Amino acid sequence: EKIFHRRDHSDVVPPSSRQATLITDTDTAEQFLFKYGFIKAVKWEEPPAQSTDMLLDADTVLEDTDPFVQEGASLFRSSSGGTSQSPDFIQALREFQQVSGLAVTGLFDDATKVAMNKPRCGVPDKEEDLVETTEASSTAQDLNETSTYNGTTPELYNHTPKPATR
Amino acid sequence: RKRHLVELVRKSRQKREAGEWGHMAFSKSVLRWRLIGEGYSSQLSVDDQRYIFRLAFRMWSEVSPLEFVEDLHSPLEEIDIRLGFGTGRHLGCAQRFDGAGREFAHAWFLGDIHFDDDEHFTAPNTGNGISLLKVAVHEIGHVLGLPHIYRAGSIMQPSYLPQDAGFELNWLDRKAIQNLYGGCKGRFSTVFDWIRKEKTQYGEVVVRFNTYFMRDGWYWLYENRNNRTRYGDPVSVPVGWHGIPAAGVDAYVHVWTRKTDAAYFFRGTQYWRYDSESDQVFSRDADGQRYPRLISEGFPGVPSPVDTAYYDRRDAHIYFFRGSMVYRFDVRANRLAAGSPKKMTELFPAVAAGDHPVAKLDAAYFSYTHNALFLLKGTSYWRVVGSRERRLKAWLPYNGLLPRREVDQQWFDICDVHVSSLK
Repeated sequence: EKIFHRRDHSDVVPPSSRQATLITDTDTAEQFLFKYGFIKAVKWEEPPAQSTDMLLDADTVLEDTDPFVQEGASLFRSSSGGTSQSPDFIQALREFQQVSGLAVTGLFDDATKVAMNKPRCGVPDKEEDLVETTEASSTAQDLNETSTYNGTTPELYNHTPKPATR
Repeated sequence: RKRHLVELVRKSRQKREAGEWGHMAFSKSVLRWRLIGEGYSSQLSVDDQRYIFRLAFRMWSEVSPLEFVEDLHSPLEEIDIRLGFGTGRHLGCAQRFDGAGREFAHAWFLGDIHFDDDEHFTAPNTGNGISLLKVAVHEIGHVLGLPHIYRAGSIMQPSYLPQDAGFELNWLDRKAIQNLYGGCKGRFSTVFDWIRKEKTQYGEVVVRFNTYFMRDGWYWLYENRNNRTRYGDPVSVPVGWHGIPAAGVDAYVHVWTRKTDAAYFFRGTQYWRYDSESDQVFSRDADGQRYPRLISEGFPGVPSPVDTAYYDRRDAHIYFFRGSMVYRFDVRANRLAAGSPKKMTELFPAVAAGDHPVAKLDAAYFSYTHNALFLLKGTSYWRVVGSRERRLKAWLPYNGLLPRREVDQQWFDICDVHVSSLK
């Protein structure tokens, strides 16, 4: 049961104002692609430690000072002159579709919209000095193979004679 | 293409940090973590949160040389990894959370991990919501230096996949973290295949085995078919081996003949006989012998303590190793074989000159998986020449030792965890 502090459980479900804005159109899609580094690699570094009194202010939601929203939008608008089908956008979209295992169409289709709205980690996919995403070939798996078993006593498998911790 | 991951990571690490191991992220192997007081979640009890994070850190420790310890007391600047929950603008972080849905957490390289408390985080195996364990393992991967990995099955995929029962770090994630911190190396107290007789549903008796690696007071079951240890290992010895010394053993010997089937554990000057059926040591066996017994009583002429020992079914002798000497014990005659002890270099000659353990072996292990005898010392092993090889190459000496190899190139991911997580 989710912990609640108010008798009517109203604090269990976050108010609608604290629901993440969904990706519904190319504008929000551009911001998503910009935020996670598909348009320009993100400099992802921890901010300097702040004083505790700053922590106390943490509850104040500072909408208009969010660097990612402002910078992304302004930067993008200046580079694409406000139209959302710029080559940058299409290229970024294609790359996102490719790494997400979607059909690479370069179009902001439904499948892409669903993928963008999935719960995900906030770390960018493309950080400034990690410009390429990590792809590893499965052939390296062979490194782990040992010679096949040729003895007479078969290995006891799927049997946990010794209790495991999990 | 095959070395892509290695190249990728090495190139970027060189720019940031180059520790003694080349492209290592943290430069120490024991990392302290803490769930910070002002960052508790409002959804789970604090104990649940700490338990889940302890498990998440342990999962990375089971596949890498890193160890993690929860530290509730040191000054905050001495804590390597700080975790906390928050909503919207949180914990002095530059990146604001977006509320319920989409971004559920983020982490900073060599730094902190923040969870969006507007998300519906749940404990493992609850089947709904977002598994806090899965997210924690992912974010810890970032803190340790891993980027997003788009491979199916990798815990480092950026998007959350609903929790299937009991996820584990797959082979790719293991190699990725070992590329940063190296493989798991270490000495073993003993290695053995534990043989059991079972009855099938048709009443047939079948003989099966499991492979065990022991190091001091803990052990791993090694799944040969999967080339890795059992998920969740190591486990402390008393948990799985009832009645043998908790600090571990020097040797395990399984005397297996047409008339005898006896398993013994040796430690110091004593030895125990293990009852494989009831999975505990005999206090008194069918012959009326009480255990533990002195080695000098049960195996006259054999000194103690021994470094290791194994039973050779080819000549029905037990080979006890101590220092640079080998004591062959004739089980049937219950005495040392004529000419014992001999030098290890004499009984097990090196095939490649100079490539020999010479003395102080850690383990002598006959593997049913490989049908071969291995001598282990430190992080290396020497395989003994088998009869088939000698048929092909008659010049190979009997019981010759083939050139050494590294244990962690043959048996993978046998990794320590911090002693605090063994409790």
